Amino acid sequence: MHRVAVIGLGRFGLTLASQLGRNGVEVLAIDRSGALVEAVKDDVAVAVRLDSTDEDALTAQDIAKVDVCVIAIGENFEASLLTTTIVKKLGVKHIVCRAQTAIHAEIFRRLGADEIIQPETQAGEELARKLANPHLEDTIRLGDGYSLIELRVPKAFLGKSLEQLNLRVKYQVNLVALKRNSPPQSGSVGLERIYVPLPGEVLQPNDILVLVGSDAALADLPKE
Amino acid sequence: MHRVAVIGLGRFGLTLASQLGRNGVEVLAIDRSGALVEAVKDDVAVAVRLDSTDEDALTAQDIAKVDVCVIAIGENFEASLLTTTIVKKLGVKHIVCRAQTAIHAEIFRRLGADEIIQPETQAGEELARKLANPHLEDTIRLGDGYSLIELRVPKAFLGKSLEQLNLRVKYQVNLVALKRNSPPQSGSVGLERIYVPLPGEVLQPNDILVLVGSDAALADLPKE
Ligand SMILES: Nc1ncnc2c1ncn2[C@@H]1O[C@H](COP(=O)(O)OP(=O)(O)OP(=O)(O)O)[C@@H](O)[C@H]1O
Ligand SMILES: Nc1ncnc2c1ncn2[C@@H]1O[C@H](COP(=O)(O)OP(=O)(O)OP(=O)(O)O)[C@@H](O)[C@H]1O
Repeated sequence: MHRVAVIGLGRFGLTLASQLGRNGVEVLAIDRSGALVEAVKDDVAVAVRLDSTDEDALTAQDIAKVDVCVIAIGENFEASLLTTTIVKKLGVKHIVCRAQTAIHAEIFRRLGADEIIQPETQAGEELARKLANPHLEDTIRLGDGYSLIELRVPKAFLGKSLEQLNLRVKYQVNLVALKRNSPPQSGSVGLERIYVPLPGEVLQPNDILVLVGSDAALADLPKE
Repeated sequence: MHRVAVIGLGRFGLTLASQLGRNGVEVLAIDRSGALVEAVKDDVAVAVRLDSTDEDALTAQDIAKVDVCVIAIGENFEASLLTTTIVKKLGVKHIVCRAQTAIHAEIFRRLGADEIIQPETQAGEELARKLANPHLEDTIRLGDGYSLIELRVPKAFLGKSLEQLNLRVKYQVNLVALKRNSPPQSGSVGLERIYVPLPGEVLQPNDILVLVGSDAALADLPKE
């Protein structure tokens, strides 16, 4: 995506615009607040103060030429809807809309949004998964029914080598990497190493196993 | 985490409380809005309408007994600060605070927050990474310098078997899984399968490779 327009520079839009700009993407940042336009102008190619419900103003910025337009307006639903409709009409190829709820999301889709972001809802789901599974350091869904998880080494595995444990055959999971913490030496903080272990590697307390497999296989692993 | 208190039932807090409750965690959901307490009460163990800046009211709910307290108040910074101070004083073990900016986050940490969530900022960073790297379907940092990526199969790999490609030796990356899309049949939508491929698997157009390796090794892979 070489050229991205970001409309609405609240915390979501401002972070998005400045991170993209700093990573070499050509960004057109738009907000009706002069202060926010000012705040972002050093990070982006073009920062413009305008009202995005004004079709002529958007056309004057050549918004149809961007690869992606992100409508990051949050609270102002009416402005967000009008802007989506205008941008769709002007022929922008890929439209990402921020929505407050699933019902708002459905409305944006019907108006032509290709992708929906719900920062607050998604953050709530993510924290819920993390708190509901404390023995998992992290869980990533790879696709239907497959996940990557980070699991604290179960007691039953301590002192055994990966070869002895034979995880692929016994549990149908793939050990992708090992995270090992070395304890802090006086005056320094402990160090975390991550690496692809050899079959002879013996598991130690505090090791974290990075595993991939079907959700059913991962659920069958011993938890502690 | 068996018992979690969620204070503030905006979109972030409400999603968090109801998802936790539906996943078998004992949730104490708190908000000063009766309507929101009502909306969540079927999903959680206890839903209470109270003002979280009222220390007596929080004490009456035995908030000190929870494993984690999440302060999900967004706009109302003063209430969020007061609540954090009270909850810390009452001895809650693990406090998660929602913060609007990095400066707010620093204040919460000094008042005793163990963990900070910034939904809007984090969503902005995540979308920026995704838009800045379109050939990557997804990227997950596993730890310093190691990542998991999903890469659309480069043209140079098409028609070759995994054994021929010998990714571990030639590129020092570990192919963890393959995502393969079968095209839609008339009247049905296409199907995505994800599986751990055998060495004889021949790569096809639209395949997605799920790979793990050091960031340097991953950056050396052909991109198209
Ligand atoms: N018609 C409009 N034209 C241009 N910018 C607009 C328009 N309406 C709203 N905005 C801008 O959109 C930005 C984000 O919207 P708003 O502040 O409503 O959302 P928010 O939910 O508070 O954002 P965040 O949660 O990302 O901080 C604001 O900076 C506002 O000035
Ligand atoms: N002192 C308080 N005691 C209890 N609840 C409170 C207090 N102050 C605010 N809240 C509640 O916190 C909730 C979330 O806060 P607020 O609406 O300010 O944030 P928000 O940023 O709009 O939330 P979200 O983005 O998650 O939708 C609201 O439902 C509000 O009623």
